[in-house]
Amino acid sequence: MEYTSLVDTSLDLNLNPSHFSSLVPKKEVPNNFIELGLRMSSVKDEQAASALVEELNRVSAENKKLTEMLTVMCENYNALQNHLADYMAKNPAAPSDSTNNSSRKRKPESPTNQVMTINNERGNSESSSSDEDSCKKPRQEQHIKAKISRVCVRTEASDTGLLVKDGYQWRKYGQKVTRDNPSPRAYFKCSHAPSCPVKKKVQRSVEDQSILVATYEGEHNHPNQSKHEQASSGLNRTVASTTLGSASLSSSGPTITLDLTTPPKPPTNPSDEAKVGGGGDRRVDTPEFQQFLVDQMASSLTKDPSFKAALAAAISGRMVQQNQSQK
Amino acid sequence: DEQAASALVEELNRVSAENKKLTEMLTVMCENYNALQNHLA
Repeated sequence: MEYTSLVDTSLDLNLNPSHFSSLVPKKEVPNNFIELGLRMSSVKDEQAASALVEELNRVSAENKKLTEMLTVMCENYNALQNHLADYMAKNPAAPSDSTNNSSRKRKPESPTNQVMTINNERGNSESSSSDEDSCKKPRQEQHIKAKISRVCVRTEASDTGLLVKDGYQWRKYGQKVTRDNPSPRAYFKCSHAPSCPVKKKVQRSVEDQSILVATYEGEHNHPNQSKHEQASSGLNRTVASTTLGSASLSSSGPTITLDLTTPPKPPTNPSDEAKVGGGGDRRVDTPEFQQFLVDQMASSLTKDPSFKAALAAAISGRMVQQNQSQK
Repeated sequence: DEQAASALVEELNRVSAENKKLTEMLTVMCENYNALQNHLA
């Protein structure tokens, strides 16, 4: 015997509103259920949209930061290459030995260790590429040697301090007056990490008192935390646009003097570029890269609402002026 | 709404791709810069 025809086992869970409204009086079953459902879905949509917008803003900000860093890096690279060209021109015989030695010494280092300062800046950004993870690793295997480098920074005439902003934290531990220079020489030690051996001497140039000559001894064994802040505030550019002093300081180790002022030139010898594993400068000089930078700037500007408003105001003002002059 | 959402997603993808490209370029620049600095050292 079949019971199915007698007993209805279905639960009738169909939420058809018309069905509901036909069963129950309209006042008691509000259509609020449906409205609520719609409202909930719209809220979800709004949340998703706002999350998307937020993510877009974050990525755009990161993009802008990267562009700035890249610009600074290009400037520094060009300045360094220019200095190398000058050095090659002045000392044509010396570089071959030093090149071989340095390449022999540096070859075992992994590319991760070679990417130094900027990597630490990139550690602040939140993108999750695999190479960035590797870049966050500190330079642990960095060997410290008595490397001496000199940087010259032009300051304002009113500035009498001996402060060279290079992105590191320094503790002043002494000052003395030397015979050859009327301005005092200040001694600093890197205070970021207790084990960091880097020392810095700062003194005004004899020839031009507006130039501060900073001489660095050793290499930092820690990341430069405040470099990013400097890059964003343009302090690096200040350093990069300074004039080279010609003060000669006696030292036992090899001395590097950075000429960061003159505009970049192509290397005098094409093989030199190949030796340094270049290609980067060629990328920078390519129209493609230039176009890319232009596009970046254009997109940054067009995204800025205040810039749009200013542009619109300028154009409309111009048009009004033209109309008035025609009348 | 769907169109706006898809436009947002598209823009996000574009900016992310640009970001990746910039990161790569920056990495290359860093490598070159360090190679040059090592050469000078």
